[in-house]
Amino acid sequence: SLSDKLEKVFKKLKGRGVLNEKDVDEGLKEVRMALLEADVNFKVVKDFVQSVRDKSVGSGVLDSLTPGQQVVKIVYNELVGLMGETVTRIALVPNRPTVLMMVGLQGSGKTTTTGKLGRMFKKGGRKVLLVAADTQRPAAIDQLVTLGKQLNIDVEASEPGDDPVEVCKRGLERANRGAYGVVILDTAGRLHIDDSLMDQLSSVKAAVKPDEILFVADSMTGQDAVKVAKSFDEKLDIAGVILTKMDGDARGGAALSIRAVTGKPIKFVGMGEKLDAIEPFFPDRVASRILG
Amino acid sequence: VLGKKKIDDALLDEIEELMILSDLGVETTSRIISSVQEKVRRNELDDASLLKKEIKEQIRAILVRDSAPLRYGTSLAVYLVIGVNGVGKTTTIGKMASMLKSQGRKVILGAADTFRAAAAEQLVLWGERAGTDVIRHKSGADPGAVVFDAIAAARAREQEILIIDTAGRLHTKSNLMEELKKINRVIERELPGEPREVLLVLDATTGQNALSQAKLFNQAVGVTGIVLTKLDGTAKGGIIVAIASELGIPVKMVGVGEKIEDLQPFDPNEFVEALFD
Ligand SMILES: Nc1nc2c(ncn2[C@@H]2O[C@H](COP(=O)(O)OP(=O)(O)OP(=O)(O)O)[C@@H](O)[C@H]2O)c(=O)[nH]1
Ligand SMILES: Nc1nc2c(ncn2[C@@H]2O[C@H](COP(=O)(O)OP(=O)(O)OP(=O)(O)O)[C@@H](O)[C@H]2O)c(=O)[nH]1
Ligand SMILES: [Mg+2]
Ligand SMILES: [Mg+2]
Repeated sequence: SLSDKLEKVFKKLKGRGVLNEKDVDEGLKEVRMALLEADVNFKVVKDFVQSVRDKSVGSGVLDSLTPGQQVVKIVYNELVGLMGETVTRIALVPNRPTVLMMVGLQGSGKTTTTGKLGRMFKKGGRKVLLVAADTQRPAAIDQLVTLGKQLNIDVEASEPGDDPVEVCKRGLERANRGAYGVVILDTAGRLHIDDSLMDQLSSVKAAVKPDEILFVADSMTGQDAVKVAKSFDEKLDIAGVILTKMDGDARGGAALSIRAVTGKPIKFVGMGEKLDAIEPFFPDRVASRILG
Repeated sequence: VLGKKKIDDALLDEIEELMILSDLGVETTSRIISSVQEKVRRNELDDASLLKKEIKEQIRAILVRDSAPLRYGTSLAVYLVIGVNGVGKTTTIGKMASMLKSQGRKVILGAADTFRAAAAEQLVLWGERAGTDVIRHKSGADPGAVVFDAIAAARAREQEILIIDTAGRLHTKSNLMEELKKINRVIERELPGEPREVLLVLDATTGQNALSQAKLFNQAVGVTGIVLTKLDGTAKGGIIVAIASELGIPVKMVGVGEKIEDLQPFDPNEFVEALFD
């Protein structure tokens, strides 16, 4: 673990006498390695290690009996602090349907997460409408319709090739007529560098004015997480992030990268393929996981 | 010599950053950087303009070492397509079917993902686009039974290549890995000694976890090749260098988009050049 590695480094350095700033830098190399191996973005790691360094040098680590443990504590607290407060909820609006829009790269888990959120709100007593706005991936509409049947939740279906903007408008009209509490728009996966498809998302946003745009990201994402999250956030001003597939053994450094570059909260984590596998985001759990 | 820039720490730091940003990982990157530093120390490399060339060559050497094309023979070849959730298995199979058909092969597909909503429907649509039959059962059926029937149909219809789609599964879920081993045993039992591929599909946006995926899928069923998808994005997929170096598993194809024609054979030279773009 990182604390073991740091203890070893500082033990060896203390053997030569009192610790100095250069020794702290030796220890910080281990921190840098641990974060990079956990898929935290290179530039995010650089800034992070710098702030840990400033805090370490200023906090008496040099005179401590257990400098390794001190540094780990600082790293952990920095991580938790950076990740934001625990449980940032999705605020439901009174007197009209709350509109949520799911966006992200191909295969990140948007459709499944749409089902999971729908189930969650239904359990909370809301009337939910899922909108099948992915009219381009083969059988995407079937996929959401199937999830709706499994959950006994209404789905505004569509036909392949329909204009997603029109589908979302129809969905919102139906939600208003039927007094739905929550509408969740499932969009097609797309690349952040595909200008016309990113413009399409802007058009959906302009047409239905979602209360929250949720960026669904795969927790196994590597260094690319920063580029992707930044693009989606700059284009759409996302309300928050949902990190999926956290039931695997990915360390999840993408969580720190995405948070650092967008400043937006991580609201939920996907913890499995079943529709009940969604949990609120706990920064301390993800911090421990990133540290290994 | 005038005009020859020295290779200093700043330059090596710059290259190291580029390699890490491409998801080569800390270990593979430091190994390659150390070997370059050794060459500099022994005065075998002293020109900064040749540094990138040296690094590219080292990476290329790792990638070409185990490279091999897709296998097929005179009877029925089976390609078992596996990988974690959402990486592009089903889409890749549609593309492969189309590519192999255009090369004159007789291809049939087996929809052995009987778990995920509309998975079989998705493969059936791809089969229609590629002009190949798709063998499927209804949702919840035993995947092993689908494979058994697909092999029987492939033989009866005298097909040359059977490509099997499986459900996405995390490599850490032992019950799902056991299911995969069971599917593999059906193939081994029905077609002993026939040419086979076990193709692990990896998403180019995945970081270091791809190495863990490759290790565990390889332990379970023996991976013969990798398909690296979504290279049309901004991720570089450098983790395949670590996988080649540690496990000797070659990349056979790359996915570069969502359309049926967006599949290319893996070209190590092109890949290495793109790492440094
Ligand atoms: N293990 C695990 N699998 C998940 C999780 N969330 C989604 N998945 C799986 O990931 C795969 C992709 O999920 P989808 O919901 O189809 O992803 P998507 O973002 O809608 O994909 P596109 O619409 O093609 O962009 C499916 O196999 C899901 O079952 C999760 O939290 N854990
Ligand atoms: N941009 C891009 N998208 C791709 C590529 N390959 C697949 N996709 C997309 O990735 C998403 C997931 O593809 P699938 O084929 O459903 O992935 P899968 O591995 O079968 O998913 P599960 O069966 O749910 O585990 C779809 O939206 C595909 O269109 C690629 O090379 N480039
Ligand atoms: Mg989807
Ligand atoms: Mg699939």
